[in-house]
Amino acid sequence: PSVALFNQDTLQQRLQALIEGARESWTYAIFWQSSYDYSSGATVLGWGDGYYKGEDDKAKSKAKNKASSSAAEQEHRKKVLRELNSLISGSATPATDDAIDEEVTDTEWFFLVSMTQSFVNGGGLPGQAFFNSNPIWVTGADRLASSPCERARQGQVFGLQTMVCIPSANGVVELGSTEVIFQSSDLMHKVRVLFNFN
Amino acid sequence: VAPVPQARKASLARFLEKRKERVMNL
Repeated sequence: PSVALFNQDTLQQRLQALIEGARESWTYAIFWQSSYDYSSGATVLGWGDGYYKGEDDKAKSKAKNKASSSAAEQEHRKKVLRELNSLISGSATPATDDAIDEEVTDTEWFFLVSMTQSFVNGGGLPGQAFFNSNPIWVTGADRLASSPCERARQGQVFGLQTMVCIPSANGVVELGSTEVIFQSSDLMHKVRVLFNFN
Repeated sequence: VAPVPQARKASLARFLEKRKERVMNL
């Protein structure tokens, strides 16, 4: 029944409500949706939807970004963004758009790359949270960097300092921030209210 | 660029649109 009540249309609104209404400064929220693959017998968490808010301190994020991504990396990111923009707009030639030629920040890139990812049978941070039915809250760049989960390490490389995965009825809500944010029962409660569809 | 599954297209379109807004507001 919980799956039947799941409403894709309101998913974006709920992700937005979760981080826009939070006291803490979250950079993004992603809902990883669970599905069962009958051919392999595996439970897969795939991209459901995501809301990217960005960093509050733009100057700080730009400085950080400059340190971590080379000119070649920036060119690569912009090229991919241009191609994706063409794909979405349906045009055959890559669009020339001032907005696309603006620097692609590390967290924007991390969010975009996340759309291509999935987690099988308890793999990765979201998979572990779902498989064990327990939230995972990792605070601090050091802890992310030393995590056994590839996604947590990747998040740290792209400037995140906090990553959280909270299991819900048919998936996992993941939040990330470039700020250091400690565990709060308030956020857990909000996820329970907004994402437990039954 | 690999084909984007339909379910992710909406997310991608929204992300690109919001990015445009963010850049305009810089």
